[in-house]
Amino acid sequence: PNEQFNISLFYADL
Amino acid sequence: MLELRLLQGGLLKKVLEAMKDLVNDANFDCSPTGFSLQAMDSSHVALVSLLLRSEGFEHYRCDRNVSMGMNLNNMAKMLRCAGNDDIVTLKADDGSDCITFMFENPSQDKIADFEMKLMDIDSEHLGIPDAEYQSIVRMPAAEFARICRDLSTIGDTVLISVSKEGVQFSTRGDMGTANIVCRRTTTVDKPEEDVIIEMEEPVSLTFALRYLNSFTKATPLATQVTISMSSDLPMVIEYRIEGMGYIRYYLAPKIDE
Repeated sequence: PNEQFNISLFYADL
Repeated sequence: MLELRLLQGGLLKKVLEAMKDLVNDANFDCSPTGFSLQAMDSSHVALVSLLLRSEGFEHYRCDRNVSMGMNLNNMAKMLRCAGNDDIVTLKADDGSDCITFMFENPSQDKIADFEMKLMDIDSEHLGIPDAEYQSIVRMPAAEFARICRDLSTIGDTVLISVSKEGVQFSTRGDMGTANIVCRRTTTVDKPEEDVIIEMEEPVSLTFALRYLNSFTKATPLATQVTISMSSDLPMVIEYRIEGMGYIRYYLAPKIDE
């Protein structure tokens, strides 16, 4: 029921 | 040439135990600032960031910035061969494909060398900006570990809600529901047992308990844990390593439906 966010959506790739 | 001598070898053992279940392979970055690591778990839901500052080492020589790929399980296996009171030295020559772990017992009459092969790891590095979090909770690390362990026997996810009065951890599963409230405390005689809440705005977010339980492997590193949360941002769980730096875990929230 709960969808999991991917952490790379929140921070820019260096 | 790299040579890092750490008097509290047990600390490095604890650091590896705190990361090896979350991350398989990672690059350790060595610079004049310190020995650090940033790595995501294989499903890219959580991220671990470690810093052991150079000042915390008894001897710290790092001639040039170097990145060394290591299998954390293998590194943990080697470090388990060191005694908790051993002095641990990490050594690597320029361009070498190996790192040596040297263990000296406190009486300095037993010296062991373990050499581990390095790996080429193509890892992503994320830029994590400094953020002002809406709610920050500081609480005993052992208490947080106990809560995560207890709730994971009931459900898979935890709703963490912070208000001025305290922090609430809630879960639900097939057998029922569970709620644990930790009220903010005001004692001054035992600060390590305090629950301290700095709240700009109340926050409620849902997280997977599986990851939180993995983060609590860092409990032996610190008496207190800091949980920072903002709506629509990953939470940050920080264990400060006294005199050395920190291990921080970032966990993306779940979307409540």
